[in-house]
Amino acid sequence: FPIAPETEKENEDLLLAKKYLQKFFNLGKEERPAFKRKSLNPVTDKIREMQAFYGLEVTGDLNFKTVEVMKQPRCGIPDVRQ
Amino acid sequence: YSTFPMSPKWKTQNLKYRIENYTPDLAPADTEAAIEKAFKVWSNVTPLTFTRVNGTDADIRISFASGYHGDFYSFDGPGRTLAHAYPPGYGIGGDAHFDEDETWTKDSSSYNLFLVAAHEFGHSLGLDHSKIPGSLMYPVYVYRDPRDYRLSQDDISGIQNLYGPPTHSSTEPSVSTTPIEQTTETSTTGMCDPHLTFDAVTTLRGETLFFKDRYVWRKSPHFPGIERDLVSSLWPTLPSGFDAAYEIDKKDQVFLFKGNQYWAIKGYDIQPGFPKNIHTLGFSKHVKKIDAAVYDHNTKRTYFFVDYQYWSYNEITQSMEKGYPRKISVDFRRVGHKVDAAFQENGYFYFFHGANQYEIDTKTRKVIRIMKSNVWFNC
Repeated sequence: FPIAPETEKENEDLLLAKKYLQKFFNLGKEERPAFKRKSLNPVTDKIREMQAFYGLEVTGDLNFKTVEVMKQPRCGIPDVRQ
Repeated sequence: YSTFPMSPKWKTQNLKYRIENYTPDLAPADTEAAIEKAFKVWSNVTPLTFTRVNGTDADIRISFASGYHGDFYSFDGPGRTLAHAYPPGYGIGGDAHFDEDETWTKDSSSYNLFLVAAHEFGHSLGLDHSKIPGSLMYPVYVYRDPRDYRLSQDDISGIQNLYGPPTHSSTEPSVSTTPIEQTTETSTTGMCDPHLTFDAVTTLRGETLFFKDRYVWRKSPHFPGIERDLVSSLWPTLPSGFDAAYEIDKKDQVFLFKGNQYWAIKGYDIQPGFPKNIHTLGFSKHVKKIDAAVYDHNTKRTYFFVDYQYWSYNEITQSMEKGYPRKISVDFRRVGHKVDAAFQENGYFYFFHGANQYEIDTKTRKVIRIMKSNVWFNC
C-alpha cells in the first residue's frame, strides 16, 4: 500500500532535517566525537543542539516548530564550527 | 555574537571591494547602492572604510551565482540558503556569494539585498553567527525596514571586539551608531523594581515575554539571565505599548493587542491580513481595548479581560462564547479586580495586577499563591 501521508510527511521532514543538520550543525562530519556519553542517535543530539541554538524547547524531537525553523530562508554558513 | 575559529580579521582598515557581476533582478545602480549601504552599516561602528574598485586587488569580491559555482557550498535553488560569505583571508577569504535563484529586491518583498548583504559582510569581516534573535548576524532572514536600520548591541559588540570603535566621525550614519539598547543600571534596576508592573505577558516558542512600554524582557529556559529588547528590534513594523498578548503554541502563533487592533505573529513574522479590529472577535461595541488575554490549553478557550469582566473565545469555532462577559471576581475568586496581564505555564494561570501576580490552578481556578510580578527575574 502507499505509505500513509503522515508517514510520508514525517520521512520528508526527516530527510530535510538531516540535510539541514549536515549543512549547518556538522552532522556526520565530526572526526572524533567530543568526549561524552556514546550518542545513541547522532541525529537526535544534533536536533537538540539546533533547538538550543534557536531558543526552541530542547526535546530532540523533530516537532512542528523545529521543522518550521529549518525551512526558513537563511545564510548558508554553518551555525557551529568544527 | 561569535567570531570564526582563531578570530580571523583584516590587517588593514581600508578595505577594497569589487562587484564581479550583477543580478538581473535590480538595476545595477540599485545593486551598487544596496551593497554600499550594507558596508556602511559596519563602517559606522568601526574604523574600517570600504572603497569600491574594479581592479583585481579587491579584498572582498561580490558575485551572484546559482547552484554549483566553484566552491564547496553549492546553492540550492529558490529559498532556503540565500547567500554565504567567507571569513577574512587571502583568495576566497572575505568573498560574498549571493544565490541568483533568489529574487533580490530593494523593498520588503523577499529578499532584500541590503539586509542579506549586510549580514554576509559581517562574515566577510570576521563575525560568525549569533544566537540572538533580532541581531543582524542571526542566521535566519528577517525583514526590517532598511530606511532606519540599526545594528543590535550584540552585532556592535561583536564587530568592535575585532576592530574597535570608529575613529573617524561618520558624517551621516546610514545607521545609528548608538547601540539600540545599553542595558544601563537603571534598566537592570528597572526589572528588579518591587513595584514593577507589566502591560502584557505571553509565552513564545518556549520563552516568556514580559512587555512594558517600548521594551520586552525575555526569559528563556536555554539561556541564563533576562534579556531586554526594544519591541521595535523584534517587530520593527509594530507599535509598542501592547495591552495584551497570548500564544497558541500548537499553532506557533502569538496574538498582540493594542487599542482596538490586534496582530497575529509567528516568531518575527507578522501574518498577512493583520492588523484586524478586535470587534471581529465578537466583542460588543463598548469594548475599546483589552486589558489582558490568556489561552487555556485544556479548554481551547482564550479568556479576554476587560475592566472587571472577562470574555471566553472558542478557538475551535473561532467565536465568542454565549453567557459572557462574566465578572472576574465570580469565577476567579480572590482576584477581585482588573487583570493587567496573563499567561499560562505548566498548568497554571498567572494573572498580573499592579506589582502582584496570582498563580491560579487552570482546572479549579483556585488561587495557589500571590507573588511579586517580577519574581520571574530572580532578582
